[in-house]
Amino acid sequence: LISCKEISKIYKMGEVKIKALNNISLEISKSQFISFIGPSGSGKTTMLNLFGVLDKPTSGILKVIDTDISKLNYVERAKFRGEHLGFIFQNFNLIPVLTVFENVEYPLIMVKSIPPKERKEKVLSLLDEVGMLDQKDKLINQISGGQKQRAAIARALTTDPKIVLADEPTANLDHKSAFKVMSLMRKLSHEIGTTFIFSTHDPKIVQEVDIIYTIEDGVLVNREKRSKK
Amino acid sequence: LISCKEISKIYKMGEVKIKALNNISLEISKSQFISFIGPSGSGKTTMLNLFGVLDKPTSGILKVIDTDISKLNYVERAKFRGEHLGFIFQNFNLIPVLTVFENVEYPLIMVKSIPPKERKEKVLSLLDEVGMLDQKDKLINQISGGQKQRAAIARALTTDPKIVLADEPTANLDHKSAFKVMSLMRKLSHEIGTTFIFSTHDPKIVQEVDIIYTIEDGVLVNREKRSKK
Ligand SMILES: Nc1ncnc2c1ncn2[C@@H]1O[C@H](COP(=O)(O)OP(=O)(O)OP(=O)(O)O)[C@@H](O)[C@H]1O
Ligand SMILES: Nc1ncnc2c1ncn2[C@@H]1O[C@H](COP(=O)(O)OP(=O)(O)OP(=O)(O)O)[C@@H](O)[C@H]1O
Ligand SMILES: [Mg+2]
Ligand SMILES: [Mg+2]
Repeated sequence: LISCKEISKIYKMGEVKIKALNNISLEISKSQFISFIGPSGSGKTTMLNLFGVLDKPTSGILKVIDTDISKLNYVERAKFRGEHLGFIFQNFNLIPVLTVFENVEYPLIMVKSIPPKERKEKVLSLLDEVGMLDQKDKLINQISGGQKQRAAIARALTTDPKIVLADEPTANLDHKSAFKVMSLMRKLSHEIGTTFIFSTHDPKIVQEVDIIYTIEDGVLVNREKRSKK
Repeated sequence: LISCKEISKIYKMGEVKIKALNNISLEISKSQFISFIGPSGSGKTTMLNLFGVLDKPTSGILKVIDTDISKLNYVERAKFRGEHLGFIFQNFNLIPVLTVFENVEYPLIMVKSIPPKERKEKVLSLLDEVGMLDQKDKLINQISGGQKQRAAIARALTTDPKIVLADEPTANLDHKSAFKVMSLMRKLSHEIGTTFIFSTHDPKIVQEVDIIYTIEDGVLVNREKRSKK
């Protein structure tokens, strides 16, 4: 589903070059639960931004859903993301002046030709799954940190994407909400084959995934296949 | 140091009233490590915003450092915060177009008449303590989530505040960075008597504090004094 060969990402800041990712090669299969772990600043978000076609590698070959990402222009990348991918950003990226409902509904309006009635049912059902139904008409700047995180999670899932990139999706959640979110994701993975790729420091996520990649200083240092109970 | 009697906070949204905090009474002593825990949306951030004089209670009496907060106007509250308090916000609230160094230095410039040389030493020393020295000249929009969190932590500590309000300060940190931050806070608490008030879901913080308050649906449901080893 995703394959990267010798992927590097270099940020230029004037004279200075920062190698955020250094020759990473790996493959991810359909319907898997994958997690990237590693110290703060190690390159996890950068990795997810590449897989999520939000950014291009500086060198190397990256294929997502059989598509060579370097061959797409800006508009094609946006279209590709809208059709196939879902994002839970580390800082949520919700629209503060829209309601929870409007934020979660947004990708569905943009991307697919789904009748309003069906769209509404989809949004309400996901909000219910993340325990946010009673908050649906509040503005984003009127809810708590964990409520924003759950709205961001619901939004990532509305279009039934093939791949969900989840950057620290439980960082602001209590245990109960975190487990609820993980079982929702497991359910989607079983029912529609969604592939989930996490960047996380949360052991509750790491203990649930199939494959754990460890990154340190932009280098892939370990790959662990977890044995399922 | 802080005392609240029958504190309530009600948010009005048109016709709807939301009781975010419901008749909370408690007292906090100097130099303690206090944590508020509870489900997402339970009222922890609201509580910290009141203690941090960022917001006023709807009813009840709140005293912070012997001052009745309801007696202060907007300008006086800003001055009070600048002189006595430090904040680590749940969403960091850093200035994206300034560097890490500039963000951490900012409260020192605003509040105290400290010579530039001494100010620079203070900022560099704190950046070193949170492992951010090599990132000091990068803009906030050029660093990782956990790096932003550590910059926010350093910024909260530059003015040697009497009370630090820390809202989920380790949510985006790996274990090693989180422990480093907790020992820095312990050190400050011993050396200069800083009181730390946390809102958190992180067991690593909860196991380090002296007193744990549990909030559910805006109501204080438990107070636990932890026995020190
Ligand atoms: N400006 C506002 N207007 C209306 N309701 C609000 C506002 N700010 C917060 N609330 C509501 O008050 C309640 C408490 O919010 P608060 O941010 O204190 O929760 P929290 O315990 O910090 O949650 P989390 O763990 O998710 O960060 C929530 O239900 C939230 O939706
Ligand atoms: N736009 C940028 N310009 C320069 N350097 C950057 C930029 N974005 C990220 N970096 C650097 O690249 C490195 C990797 O960043 P990344 O955000 O991927 O880390 P991370 O593993 O997600 O960390 P965290 O756990 O703290 O979120 C960091 O050292 C960061 O400072
Ligand atoms: Mg990150
Ligand atoms: Mg909060």
